[in-house]
Amino acid sequence: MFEARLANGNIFKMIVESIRELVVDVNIDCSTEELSIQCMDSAHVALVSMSLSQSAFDHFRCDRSLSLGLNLPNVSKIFKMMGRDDTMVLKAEDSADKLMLMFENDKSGTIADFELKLMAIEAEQLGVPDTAYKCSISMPSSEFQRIVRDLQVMGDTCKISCTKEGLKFSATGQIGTGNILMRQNVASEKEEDHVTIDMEEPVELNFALRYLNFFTKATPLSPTVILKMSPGLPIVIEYPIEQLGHVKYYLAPKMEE
Amino acid sequence: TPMQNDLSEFFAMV
Repeated sequence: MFEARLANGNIFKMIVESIRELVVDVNIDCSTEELSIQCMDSAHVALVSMSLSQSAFDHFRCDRSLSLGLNLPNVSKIFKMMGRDDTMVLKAEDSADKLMLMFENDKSGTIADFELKLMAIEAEQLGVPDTAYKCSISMPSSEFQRIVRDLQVMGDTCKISCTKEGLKFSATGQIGTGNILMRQNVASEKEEDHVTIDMEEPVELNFALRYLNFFTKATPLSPTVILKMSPGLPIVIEYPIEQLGHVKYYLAPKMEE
Repeated sequence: TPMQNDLSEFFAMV
């Protein structure tokens, strides 16, 4: 059987929120080490990869690997009923035809339980190679969210270029062009406010702003976002979840005609 | 406007 108890159930709620605008049906893979998700959006433009280590849980038991096939809009409806400080418990039998969810709150003494029918979802697994990227940028996730949200008024495509000057986001449309430059900045005492740019060679790639905005739904999961780029390759946008896991998005670049 | 690439062109199915 599978049984997992997460004291901060809100983490799981935020994970669901971070992917539900990209995919509808998803398998959560349970193993002895972790819960994980890998799925592509229906347009095959973006890939989400999530991992949450068993060490994130107060209790974790998974007798044999299983996939929980979930409909995210339904899961999201159930999580709307979860309180901010609730503990979450997940349970499934090895047959994995239903998932039990429990939201417990010691303070108010409430226990909510739900039984969710699971689906058999045929998933295409992609092999993502472990690549050494030419540019790696770490920046506050709230800044990244603000930039890609603000640039939407200028156009549909964002050019992201990493040079010695810094990291530049540009969008061009009918009304003109907008550029936002982030320079390396490690002045703040708080490490989460730092912008660090690790560049081996300059990279310039174009991406759909619509997708970059979908990815920023993961902002509440992490104060920091890590962008990794290499010429001609999909960008990696990673939101680390403390030392316990991550949500990573891969987005295929647009190519000039 | 640039054309959108398909992600499966970069990552093979396993």
